Amino acid sequence: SAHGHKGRQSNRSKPQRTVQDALKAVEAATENLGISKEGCKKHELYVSFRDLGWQDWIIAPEGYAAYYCEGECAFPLNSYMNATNHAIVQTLVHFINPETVPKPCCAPTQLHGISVLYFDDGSNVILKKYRNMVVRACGCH
Amino acid sequence: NFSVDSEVRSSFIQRRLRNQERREMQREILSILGLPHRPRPHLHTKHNAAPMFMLDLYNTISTDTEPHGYSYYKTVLPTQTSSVVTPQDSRFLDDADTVMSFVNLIDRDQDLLFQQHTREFRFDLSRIPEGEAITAAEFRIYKDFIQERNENETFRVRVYQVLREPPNSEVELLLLDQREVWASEEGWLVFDLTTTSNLWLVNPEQNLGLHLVLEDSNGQKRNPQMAGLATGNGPQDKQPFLVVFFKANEVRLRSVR
Repeated sequence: SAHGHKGRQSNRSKPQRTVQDALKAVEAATENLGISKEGCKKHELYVSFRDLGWQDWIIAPEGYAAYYCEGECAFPLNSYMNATNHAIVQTLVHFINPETVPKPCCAPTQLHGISVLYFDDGSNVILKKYRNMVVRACGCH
Repeated sequence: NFSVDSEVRSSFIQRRLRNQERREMQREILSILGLPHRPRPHLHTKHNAAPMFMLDLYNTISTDTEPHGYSYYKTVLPTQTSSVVTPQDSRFLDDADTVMSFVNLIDRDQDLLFQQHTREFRFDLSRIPEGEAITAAEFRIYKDFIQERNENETFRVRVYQVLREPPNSEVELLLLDQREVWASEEGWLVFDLTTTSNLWLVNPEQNLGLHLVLEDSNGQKRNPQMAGLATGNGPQDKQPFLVVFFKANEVRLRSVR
């Protein structure tokens, strides 16, 4: 069970919300806010060194596809959404107590690195590996 | 204007970044790259062999099959002299977090030893990435095929570390490595400089550079160009350079912004 916020007596006499009520609440909320019902997934985002005007000192690459994660982590989490076991439980509890427990968040589950080749001020050349620069997969956390 | 030439950008915001946005973006990405400011390299050194070699290294580890690299390099530097990445380089590269190439700071006309057929090299290792240890270092010098020599003729190339340069007497040298070469050989000669580079890193005041000497089969000192060594006045894409492989020995924390 998720405890209510401090100071507010959990009102035992209040009828336990049924899952149906929660479903109605979610549908209403979704319709009103026009929240995209799209599930959590990876979206394109390109970082262009060229658009930043850096092609005089960055030799390669010209930019990189970094991607970002967005989408709903709503119960029941679909099979294509990587979700931790905890996230599945949290979506359910959010259903029953939407004011108390937030939905899980849609975030990267796998990140990959890139390498950048560039000149330094002394015109030496540097090849550097950077970790965690590209989203490989998203999921509910 | 920028071309929307790849589907990756299809959903990206289709507008130019406003100046303020661009500056913000630049500052944030520079902090990700671990750079205090954007470098401003001298234009003329872009033709050196080092960028070509480093581009080969970059393409060795780039995930996509299509070699990267600006059209700048594809047009400017002929690929036949691009220094070949050796299997040893690939092993160094796998283990490294950063690789740096260093240009020779001694210009040909500064090379006072030029008359005595000795070539001098100096590299500034003071700007290396913080918190990284040297795992390997190579001094690379290009040797051309020598047409007018007897192809069975051999030479000996010796590389010395300068230990001391007393004002009024002979320079004190330490032989680091030597290589027998045939007149008919062509390609990059690679000398291991790992120990010396680590010494220079720990004691920068001992970084007095290198001397390169060529001897013929009779042990006579000869002009390195006689054996086809590109020691400084050859074409820029055959310039000798130092390449150093580093491994991060601590997690780099970004500067507070």
